[in-house]
Amino acid sequence: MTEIIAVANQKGGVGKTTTAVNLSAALALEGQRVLLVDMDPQGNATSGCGLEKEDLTTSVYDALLENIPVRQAIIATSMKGMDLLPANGNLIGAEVELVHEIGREYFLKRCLERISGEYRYVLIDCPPSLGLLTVNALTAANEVIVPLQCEFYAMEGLSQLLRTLRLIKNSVNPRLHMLGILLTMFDVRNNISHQVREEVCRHFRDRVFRTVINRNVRLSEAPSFGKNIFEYDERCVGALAYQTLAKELMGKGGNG
Amino acid sequence: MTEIIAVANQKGGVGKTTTAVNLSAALALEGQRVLLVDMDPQGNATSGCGLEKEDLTTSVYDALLENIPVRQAIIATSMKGMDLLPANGNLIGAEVELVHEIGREYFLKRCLERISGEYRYVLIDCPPSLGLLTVNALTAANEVIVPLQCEFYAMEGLSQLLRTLRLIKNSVNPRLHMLGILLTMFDVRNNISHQVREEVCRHFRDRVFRTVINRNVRLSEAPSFGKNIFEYDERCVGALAYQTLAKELMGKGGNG
Ligand SMILES: Nc1ncnc2c1ncn2[C@@H]1O[C@H](COP(=O)(O)OP(=O)(O)OP(=O)(O)O)[C@@H](O)[C@H]1O
Ligand SMILES: Nc1ncnc2c1ncn2[C@@H]1O[C@H](COP(=O)(O)OP(=O)(O)OP(=O)(O)O)[C@@H](O)[C@H]1O
Ligand SMILES: [Mg+2]
Ligand SMILES: [Mg+2]
Repeated sequence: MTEIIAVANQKGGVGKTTTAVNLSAALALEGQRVLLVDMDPQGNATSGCGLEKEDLTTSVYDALLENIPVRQAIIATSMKGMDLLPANGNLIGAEVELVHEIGREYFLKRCLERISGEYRYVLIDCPPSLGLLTVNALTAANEVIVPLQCEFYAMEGLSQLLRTLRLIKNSVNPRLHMLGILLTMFDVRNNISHQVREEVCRHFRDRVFRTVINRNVRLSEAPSFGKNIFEYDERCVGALAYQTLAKELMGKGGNG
Repeated sequence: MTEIIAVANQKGGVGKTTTAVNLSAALALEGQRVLLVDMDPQGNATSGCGLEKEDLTTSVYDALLENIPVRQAIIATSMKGMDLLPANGNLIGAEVELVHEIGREYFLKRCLERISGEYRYVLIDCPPSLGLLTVNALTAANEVIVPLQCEFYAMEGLSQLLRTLRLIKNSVNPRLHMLGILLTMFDVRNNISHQVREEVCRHFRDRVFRTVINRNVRLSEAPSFGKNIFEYDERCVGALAYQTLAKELMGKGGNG
C-alpha cells in the first residue's frame, strides 16, 4: 500500500519544502522506500536534494504532460531508498497548459498510478498557492500534511486552506484525509509561538502532530550544501525533530 | 506625480506584506499621501492594518472587475495619510475570471489610473506566485521592490523573478523599473545571512537598497494586534529600519 502525502499550505515560507525533503529522508532512514515529488516551479526540493536544476534533461513537467513515462524522469538521490521526481522552471508552463485540458486536476494522479506499489511513501512538495499544481497534488494524494509556521499571518490562511481541502474532498478526491497540522519554526523564547500552539491545539485537537519542529538554523544551512538535514548534521535539533515526525507518521498509517 | 510600486517575489514568506505595510506607514509618517493595495487573497496586508476581512462589504475584487468605482472600495486606516484598498478571499476568484478577458493584464492599471494624482505613493502587496494577480500588479506599477529573505532557498527564485520582470517590461509595461532588492530578516549571528548579502551585493551592486531589515520579533508581533510597527513599538529595530528605508526611497524618487 502506497501512502501519497501532499505537503501543502498556500501561505508562503512556512516550511513545506523543508518538511517534504527532511521527512522523506527520515522515512528512508527508517528503511522505507520513498519518492519525493517536487511540484513547485521554484524547484527548491530538487536543489535541497543536491541536484542542479539546469542539468535536468527531464522533469515532472514532461511526466505530467505525458511526453515521457514517469519512471524516466525519476532519479535516485544520495539517500538510499529515496528517489526524486524533480522540477525546474518548465513547470510554470504546466499550470497554463493544463487549465484548458479536460480532467486537468487528474494529470498527476494518473502519472503516479503507474508507479505506485513501488514506494511505501510518496511526498509531494507544493508551491505557495491554491492553483492547478496544488490541486493536482491534492487530487493525487490520499493524505495531507499542513506545515504551519508559528506566526500570526500564517494562522490567517488556515481557514482558506481547510475550505479548499473540503472542496477537493467533495469533488475530485473523496478519499482525501488531513493527516495533521505540523507546527514549524517554533521558538520557545517567542510569545507568538506559544499563542499559535495553544490556539491550534484548541481548535484542531487530535489533528495536530505531537511532534513540533523548532526553529533551528542548521535546517536553513543544509540546503546550501545540497544536503538534507541527516547528511548535514544528523545530531542537531532539526534532524531529531524530523526523525521523531517520521516515527509518529509511521505509527499513524497502516502497517502495509 | 504618483509612484506606483509593486512589492513582489514569488518565493513565499520573504517579507512582502511586512514591507508593504510598514513602508507605507513610514512614508505616511514622513507626510506623504500613500495608498496600500492588497493584491493577495490571503489578505494579510488588510489584517496587518487592523481590518477584519469578514467585515468588508467591498474590496479590491469589486474594483478590479469594475463592479464599483475604485474610490468606493478604498478605506482610511488608523494612520493619517495612509489609505488601504483591502482584499478578502473573493480575490481568488479574480484570477480565474480574468484569465479569459481581453487585456487581462491591465485591469488593475485601469483601476488605479482613476485615482492616481491623489496619492504620492501607491504600494501593491503581491501574493507568492507569478500568476495573473502579480502580473496585474507589475503592469500597473512603474517600479518594483523585491524583498529577499537572507536564506539559501530565497536566492534560488531570484533569477526566475528577474526573467519575469524582463518579460513584463518587454511586453505589457515598458516603463517598469526595478527600484532595488531589499534584504530582509537579516540575522547578524547567522552565516547564511552574510553569504547572501555578499552574493547579492556582488551581482546587483547599486540595485540593492542600502537599508537592510534585520530579523526583529516585534515585526512579527505587531500584526497580531492589527497594528503597523510604528503604532506597536516605534523605537524598536524594525521601526527604525522601515523609517530608514522610507527616507532612502524618497531620496531615490523624483521630488514631484
Ligand atoms: N525549523 C526551521 N528552522 C529554521 N529555518 C527553517 C525551518 N524550516 C524552514 N526554515 C527555513 O525557512 C525558509 C522557508 O522554509 P521553506 O522554504 O521550507 O518554506 P516553504 O513553505 O517551502 O516556502 P514556499 O512557500 O516558498 O514554498 C527556508 O529558507 C528554510 O531553510
Ligand atoms: N524582519 C523580520 N523579522 C522578524 N519577522 C519577520 C520579519 N519580516 C517578516 N517577518 C515575519 O515573517 C513571516 C513572513 O513575512 P511576510 O508574511 O511579510 O512575508 P510574505 O512574503 O508577505 O509572505 P507570503 O509569501 O505568504 O505573502 C511573517 O510571520 C512576518 O511577521
Ligand atoms: Mg517550498
Ligand atoms: Mg504576504
